Formats: sequence, structure tokens, C-alpha cells
Amino acid sequence: MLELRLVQGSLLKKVLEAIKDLVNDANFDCSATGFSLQAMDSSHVALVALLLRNEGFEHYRCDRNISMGMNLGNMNKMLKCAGNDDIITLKADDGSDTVTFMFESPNQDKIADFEMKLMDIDSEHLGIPEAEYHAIVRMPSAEFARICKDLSSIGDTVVISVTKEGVKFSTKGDIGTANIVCRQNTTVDKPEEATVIEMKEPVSLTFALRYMNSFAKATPLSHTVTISLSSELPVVVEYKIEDMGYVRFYLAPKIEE
Amino acid sequence: TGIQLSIKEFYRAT
Repeated sequence: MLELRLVQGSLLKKVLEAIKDLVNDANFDCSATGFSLQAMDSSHVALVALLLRNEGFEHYRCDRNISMGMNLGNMNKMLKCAGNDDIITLKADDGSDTVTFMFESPNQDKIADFEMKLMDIDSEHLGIPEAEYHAIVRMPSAEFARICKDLSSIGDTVVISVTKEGVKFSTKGDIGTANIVCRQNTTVDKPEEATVIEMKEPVSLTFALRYMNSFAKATPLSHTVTISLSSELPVVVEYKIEDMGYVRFYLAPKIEE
Repeated sequence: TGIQLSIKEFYRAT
């Protein structure tokens, strides 16, 4: 028996909006500690990891570990039927091949349930070891989204370089080049507006902007984004979900031919 | 531009 009641149902709606274009089908894993997902995009270039911890749910019952295969496009269609203020409850019986999404309006005057068929997904799970990163940049998520969008109108790839001067996002294309430098800036009114750069070593890596723009769809989940870079590792773009967990995107770099 | 590496080149299947 599985029953997860999320008062802030809009969080789940935002999570699906953030990952549905990157991943078509995925297994959602539910255990006593939380609701999670790990999935690669179809070309195995990027990986998404989601964690929603049990304590973030108003009610969390998961009697045994369960993996539920879902088509994210179909799941998104169902979650779009929930209001932004609705409470969302996920329910599944042991051995069932369906999951039920229940939507309750805040004043309980409307209750809807949507039953979705589960699917068998043969997905590969990757072990991601804890890593020391050469540079970690925390910045406003909207700023990062804006930079990725702007650069993608000029070129296909972004070079992210972290030095003592700041973090530089560069691209080049047929029409010209672009460089955007963000300096550390902690003298702001609100902490979420700060740009904070922790650098152990300078690092410079190249990534496909198409994926970065896809990750930026998680912007509504968090005011800030954390970008962790190491010269021999995929970049980690993390959006923290307040009090609950995170959505992390891992992207393999491009190397020179 | 450049060769796109796969995420599977970095992390092992569990």
C-alpha cells in the first residue's frame, strides 16, 4: 500500500514540467525514506535525479519498496488537471498496475481522482559517487535560465569557465560570439539574489545548450540554482526543492574533436 | 562542434 499526500501539490506539477521533455518514461521509486527517480534522456547524455523526502509529505505511507513505471507525458497530462492550490495524493495498492492521483481543492469542495496505467520500464540505474568539485556556483535560477536562452540564439554550445574573476558563459555561432560574465555578488537584499562562487581550481567545460535550456525548465522549483563543475566530470545543475529534496541534472561535457 | 560524451562513460550501472 502506497499513499503520499502532498499539500503543496503544485510542487509535483512543477517537477513534471521540469523533467517531462528530457525523459519519456521513468521508474518512480518509493521507499520508507522518500519518493525518487533517476532516469537518462534517450541519448544517454543527461541524467535526472529527483528526491522528495518523506518528511515533506503531510502523510507518507509506503509499506514496501515499490518501483512504478510511468510515462511522464501521460503523468503530466493528469497532473495538469490539478489546480495549483490543490492537495495531491498518490495512491497505489500492492501489485496493482495502476496509480491513482487524487486532487482536493483547498476548501475540500472538489475532489477528483485520476487513475493512470503503470508500465514496465527496463531502465538502467547509474551509481553516482560523491565527488569533490573544482568549482561550485550558486546563482539566481532565473538569471541562469536567461543566460542559457540568450546564448542559444547565438550558438549551440556553452563554455562555462570559472576563474577568480567569476563565472563566464560563452558561445559562438555563425553570426558571432557572446560572453556573459557573472561576478560573485553577495551584497544583495535577499540571499536568493546572490551569486556565490566557490572555486578550488579554475575549470572550463563545454556543454550542449539544448540540454541546459531543458534543465532550466526546473526554474519555477527554486529561486537559486547550483552548478557544480569539475574538469573530469559531468556538470551537476541542482534545483533544491524547499524542505523536501531536489531535482539534479547531470550533463556529460563535449570535448574537442 | 565537439564530441558529445555519454553520461554512461562517467557513472557505472548499479
